[in-house]
Amino acid sequence: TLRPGSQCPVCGGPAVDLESHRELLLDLAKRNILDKLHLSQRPTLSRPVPRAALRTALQRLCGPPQWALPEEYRSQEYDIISFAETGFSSINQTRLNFHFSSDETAGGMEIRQASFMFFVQLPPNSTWSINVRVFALSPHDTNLTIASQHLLEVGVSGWHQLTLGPEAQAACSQGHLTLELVPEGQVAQSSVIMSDTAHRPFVAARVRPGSKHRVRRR
Amino acid sequence: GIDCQGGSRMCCRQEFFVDFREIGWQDWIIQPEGYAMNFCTGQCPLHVAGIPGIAASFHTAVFNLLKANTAAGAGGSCCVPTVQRPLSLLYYDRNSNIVKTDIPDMVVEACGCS
Repeated sequence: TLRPGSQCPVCGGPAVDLESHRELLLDLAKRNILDKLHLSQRPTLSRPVPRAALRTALQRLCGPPQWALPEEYRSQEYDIISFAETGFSSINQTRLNFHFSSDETAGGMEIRQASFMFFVQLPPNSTWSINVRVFALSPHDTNLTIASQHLLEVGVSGWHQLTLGPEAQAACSQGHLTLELVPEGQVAQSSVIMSDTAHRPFVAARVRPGSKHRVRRR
Repeated sequence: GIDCQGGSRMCCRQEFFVDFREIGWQDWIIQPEGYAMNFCTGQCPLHVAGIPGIAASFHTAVFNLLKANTAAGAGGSCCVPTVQRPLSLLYYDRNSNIVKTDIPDMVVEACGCS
């Protein structure tokens, strides 16, 4: 029973005036996105990524795994592409550094899969073998030590992928991965394309934030 | 759910789109071009509590409870999101890495009365 004088609650009346609240709503949108990405403020880009490198990397990014869990069971995950920064290099080796921001890893990080993608340009009818060394921080000091290495045989020019093992994944979860490319045999060191923006090597990792010791319900 | 139009004060979904260029975020967010930060607004008089329920019978059950307990005015019904979907973002982090993630429950698709 409507009390005398009270207005009909669903009748016409002033709706939300969006324009006068626009600034407030824009700030709310910013805060909403930053909070969900675990960021205190928007990132400022240290090194702009060329469009060509971005396009190539996205084309190479592998799709979701076949056994992907149904949507409601998956916590928020991140697919990260980290471009190589060339470190110490010489005629017979090239060191590549990859940085993983601590934003996505604020609460620790579980690397679900990681792979190293690189582009090779070979002379016709030639094969080439390369040693990929994975470095990790030694527990006692800040020196890098070889944690594992992979010998790859490459027989054709183009993109190549190396699935990284637990040692490299552990280094990624600590925020910094170092790889060293040591070619074997005669073919020139410059077979791995470094400078061309569209073919920059990168590491693609699928990451789940939160505690690494996840209890799986059977 | 109902989308807000004109001056209706009934619980409805108010659409609000933020273009990332308007807030200067287009340099670090690669995709999408904006964020639909829709929200729920409006009143929920008691006789519409539970609308739109997942099943029509849900509202009827609530309505009968209210009548049976003459709960006129007791407690309240709020205008809340009833359907939401994730927001997929592709962005650069501060190391210039490219990051892709799906943030759950970020876009309100429909509103209703609790």
